[in-house]
Amino acid sequence: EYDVYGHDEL
Amino acid sequence: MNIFRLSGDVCHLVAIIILFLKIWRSKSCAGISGKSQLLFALVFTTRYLDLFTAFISIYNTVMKVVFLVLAYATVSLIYFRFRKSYDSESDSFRVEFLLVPVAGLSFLENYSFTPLEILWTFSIYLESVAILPQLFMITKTGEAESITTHYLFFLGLYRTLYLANWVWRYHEEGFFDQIAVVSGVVQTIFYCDFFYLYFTRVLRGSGKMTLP
Repeated sequence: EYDVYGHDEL
Repeated sequence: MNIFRLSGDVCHLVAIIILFLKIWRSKSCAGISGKSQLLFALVFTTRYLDLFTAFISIYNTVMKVVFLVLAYATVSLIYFRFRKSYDSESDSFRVEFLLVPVAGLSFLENYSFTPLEILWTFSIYLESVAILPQLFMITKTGEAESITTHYLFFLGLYRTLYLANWVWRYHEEGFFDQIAVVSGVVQTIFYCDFFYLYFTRVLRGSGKMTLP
């Protein structure tokens, strides 16, 4: 699931 | 969060701290590519703009801020505080050869054509090649201090562990970030030659890593 409003990885 | 990602992040943090302390304690940035460090600062800046738009976790926020602060602190040590020790003649990699294609590619291949997403994509592509000025500098001078090689080792290990993280996440969560994975593979490939030299020369020998 891709979230364009934030990336959870660094 | 899984063990690969956590240990990857820790390796990344260790790498950045090693470099910062090396410069701080020796009061010299000899053998360090200021251009690579500038590129990494640019990578963090363009990637972590979502600090202002999305909250993911306290861990995520804290790590992003720490990386940003350390990246700019390192750049300022190289270009201001210990500028006299900066070897700009050996740091002669043409960064425009990286920046222009990376910027172009991030406009062409991204998840969403919005400013923040394009900048995030730019940061992922740029990170995969940002170490090249440093590797170029080592090739040019033919040697690297062992502390510099430890820095590079942890920096290379970080993205390698992220590869394991992505395999894990694909199996466990069905999560697959194509842009990050492809760039991460490219990034890791750049370190393979270095890893070989690190294990065969630095860990078995002592002192500097010299190239044949």
